[in-house]
Amino acid sequence: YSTFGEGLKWKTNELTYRIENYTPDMTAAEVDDSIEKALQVWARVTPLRFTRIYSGTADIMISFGAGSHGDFYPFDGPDGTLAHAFAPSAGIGGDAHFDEDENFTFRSTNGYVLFLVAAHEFGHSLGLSHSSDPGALMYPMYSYRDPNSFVLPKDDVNGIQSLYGSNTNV
Amino acid sequence: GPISRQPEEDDAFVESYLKKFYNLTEQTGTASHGRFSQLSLKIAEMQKFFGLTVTGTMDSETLNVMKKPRCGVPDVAQ
Repeated sequence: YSTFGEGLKWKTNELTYRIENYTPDMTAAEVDDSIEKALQVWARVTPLRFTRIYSGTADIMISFGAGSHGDFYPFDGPDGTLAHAFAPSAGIGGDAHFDEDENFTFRSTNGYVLFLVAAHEFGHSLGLSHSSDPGALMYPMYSYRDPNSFVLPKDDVNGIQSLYGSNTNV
Repeated sequence: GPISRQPEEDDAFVESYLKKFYNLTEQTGTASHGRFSQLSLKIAEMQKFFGLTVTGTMDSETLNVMKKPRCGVPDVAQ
């Protein structure tokens, strides 16, 4: 695993997130569920806790957009880049953007499973950079895994716990 | 028959990929071999990251890895 700079991380374990808009590829309920489960992947092994808000600015702002979408990192159409997220900091820090030109899915292999893409992006939102371990969630390449049986790989657990420690409630 | 544009398109794709994910910078008045050298170094860096054979030159395996769907965050610090 690797982290951004000198262990860049949030100063609090209580973080907020907001879903700014939805993809037409899935129902709103499926998007909500995918995002919540993706955050819980990280909450399960750390003291981090996530609270959803519906207005104002959250630590992690989540949005879908195509091409140029308001930052300096335009998306590239179908395939290629699927999403990106920003390391912890104020403002755009922590935010996760998903390329609307992709076909995101809830569970189907016919498209990119939003849960998997989001779980990876939230790793960046929390301070993890890319891992060179091909089995890690933080490996840069997309690979399908069954969301129903997904377990955060050891490399990612080690990475996130190096920043925030372990979940003392389990 | 028509001349294939694929190699030129691949060159542009590779350069764009390395700029985006491996911090390849624009040439700034150095000799052309300096640019080549930087490109080669960045290809080698990418090959090392993905566990490919490190040659510093493009091959089909490296190109295939570059064309796979991925996250848009750079693999190296910028």
